[in-house]
Amino acid sequence: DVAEQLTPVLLDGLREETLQLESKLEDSSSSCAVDVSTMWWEAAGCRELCVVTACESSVSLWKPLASDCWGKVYTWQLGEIPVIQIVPLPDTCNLVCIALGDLEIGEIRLLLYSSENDSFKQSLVKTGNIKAVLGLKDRRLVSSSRTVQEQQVEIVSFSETRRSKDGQTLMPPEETVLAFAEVEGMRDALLGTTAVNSIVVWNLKTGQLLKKMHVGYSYPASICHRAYSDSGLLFVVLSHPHAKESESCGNPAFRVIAFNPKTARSTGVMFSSLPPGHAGRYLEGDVKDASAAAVLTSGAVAVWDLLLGRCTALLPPPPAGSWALARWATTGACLLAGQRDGTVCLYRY
Amino acid sequence: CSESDLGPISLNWFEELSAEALP
Repeated sequence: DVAEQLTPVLLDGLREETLQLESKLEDSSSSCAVDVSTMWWEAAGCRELCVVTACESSVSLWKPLASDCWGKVYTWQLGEIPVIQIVPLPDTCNLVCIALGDLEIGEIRLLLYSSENDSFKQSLVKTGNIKAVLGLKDRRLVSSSRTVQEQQVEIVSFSETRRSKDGQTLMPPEETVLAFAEVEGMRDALLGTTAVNSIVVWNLKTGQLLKKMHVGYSYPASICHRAYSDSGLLFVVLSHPHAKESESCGNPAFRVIAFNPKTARSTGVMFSSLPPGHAGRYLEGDVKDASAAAVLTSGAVAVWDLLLGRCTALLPPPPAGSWALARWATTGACLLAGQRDGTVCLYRY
Repeated sequence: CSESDLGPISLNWFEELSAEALP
């Protein structure tokens, strides 16, 4: 019965893309799962894609064992400040960051494995009133933080074992930056979304704030998930956690908008809404390439093809509970769906 | 979308905005 209820629902008009349950990771010791992610772990010359799970007081690393099972490799114990989120560092090995805090992020820590002396460590990266954080390529991390007077947007970089001493600051906009996205294919471009629904673009090399563009009033509190430049336009994938249902667009979870960075004009390219008849608003989600996944207020997880603007699969809520987390693995077409009790299901998409 | 909706498009927008922006 349980397996049946964890099976994705195929929606009308579905093509071959579906979700297949591959394995299940159960953590009996987890008090309250807060996040899940993946990271590369290399030990004794063997490199594997591992799962990282976080509960409020600890973060665990899981490696794949034989026959679709997972074994816990190590658990980092944290202090009294609760873990809020895992911050993966793309294209790195043996490194992951975490954000800790009460209502807001107050601290970022680096968790690492040193293959040289086969040991697991943790170190403090940054403290402050941190509003947004994102791991960047080339072992870097960007964050926005606020003091009463000003906002700081800072990039820190890491060696294999620690944070580098010198950070780099980017010119802050007046408004608070609430999310970041790297601009794919443009090594020196970084994008952010702000508290007043603007898109800002930086030059990472020079720290310049290049452009501020307003998203529009229809969908407040836009959060950027992905950005890429094509044919002179900047395409941005946004989610709208506070959007209201409209007749024309249904219940939009994600939108793709094309901006002309020269003129700051924009146009909507695609909406990704729930199919008619399915209730539930967007709670939280993740985007990788053209695939988006989101946990809905109904307790289900929905998956969309962003280019088609179509929902391609729906995971119904698990028995006696609901999904709390939906994340794409950093490599491979794999969706991690997590429940608050620490159970994580891995689906092949 | 058409160019008229979005205004003149430049393939080198990043370099051009970097040259125009404050240091």
